[in-house]
Amino acid sequence: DVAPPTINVSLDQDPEVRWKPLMDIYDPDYLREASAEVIDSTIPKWMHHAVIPIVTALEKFVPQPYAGEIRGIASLLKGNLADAVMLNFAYEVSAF
Amino acid sequence: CTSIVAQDTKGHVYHGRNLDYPHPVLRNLTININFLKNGKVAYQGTSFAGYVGLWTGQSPHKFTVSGDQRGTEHWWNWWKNVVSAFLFRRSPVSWLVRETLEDAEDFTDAVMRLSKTPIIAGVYYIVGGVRAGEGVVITRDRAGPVDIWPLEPLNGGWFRVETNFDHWRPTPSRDHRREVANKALNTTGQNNINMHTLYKVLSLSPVCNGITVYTTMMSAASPDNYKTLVRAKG
Repeated sequence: DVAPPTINVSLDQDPEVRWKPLMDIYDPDYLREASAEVIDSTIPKWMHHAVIPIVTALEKFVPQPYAGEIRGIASLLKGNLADAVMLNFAYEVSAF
Repeated sequence: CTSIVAQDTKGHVYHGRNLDYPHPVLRNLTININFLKNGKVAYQGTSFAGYVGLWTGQSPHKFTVSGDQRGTEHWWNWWKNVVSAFLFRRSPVSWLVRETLEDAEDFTDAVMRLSKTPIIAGVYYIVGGVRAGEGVVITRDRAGPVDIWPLEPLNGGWFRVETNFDHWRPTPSRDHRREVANKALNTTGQNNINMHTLYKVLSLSPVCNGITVYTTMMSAASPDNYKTLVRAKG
């Protein structure tokens, strides 16, 4: 059993950049692959492809600061915004 | 998941939790986060890289909180979560934890916010405070509280164990986490409960199991003792 790494997230910074300290610990490629692994084992592939445009359209309804934070993380990982949103709603969509 | 809030004979409140989730990769993504305001720690918690909500956290010298999954709905009710999220603009359960850690003044305020604020899906919120008697399990549905289960140390209720089932109902016959944790806490006794012994309870099988990702120990009155350990094998 090991202690996890600790990062500081400054709420005084803009939501889009405040999670940048993640990149001091994680390789963006690894994080992107790990996220894909979680999504692939949670959502059937056909459904994943089907909901990407829906989630992208609904992203504008996500309130601040979470919308900015999720957008910032997706940008840091050079990943898909819809996947980042889906991961952050993992518990809420688990029934689906 | 398993969350325990307990009070020793001197009135110190301890809060521990196991987070269970069937994705081994989450062990590598687990992080502790200090959320800073004006350069100082406003609140802290444990989450996963890329996930902005919190299922575990503490507001120093105020309260601690953890969330456990509550899965009482049939899968075909998934659309209610969608309506709840986008039509009613309700919060995910892990965002409400963050907002409460950021804004609540004290234990009572935290319990009120976690009980009453509409959320997208049901959940159990477990909250610990800094004073004797400040411990509670809140059973939530989307709209509000279903049940509030506080510590009652004067009546023998010096601990509360919450897994993923309503505390007033029996657990499924295959799930022995609640039973094992209750028995271990009674064996430990209120005289001997502390961060170390609580961690031992949370390490017992099947309380700690193959899908346990991490264990966090916390006490709001002693925020420096906040400790998370990623479980290597569950």
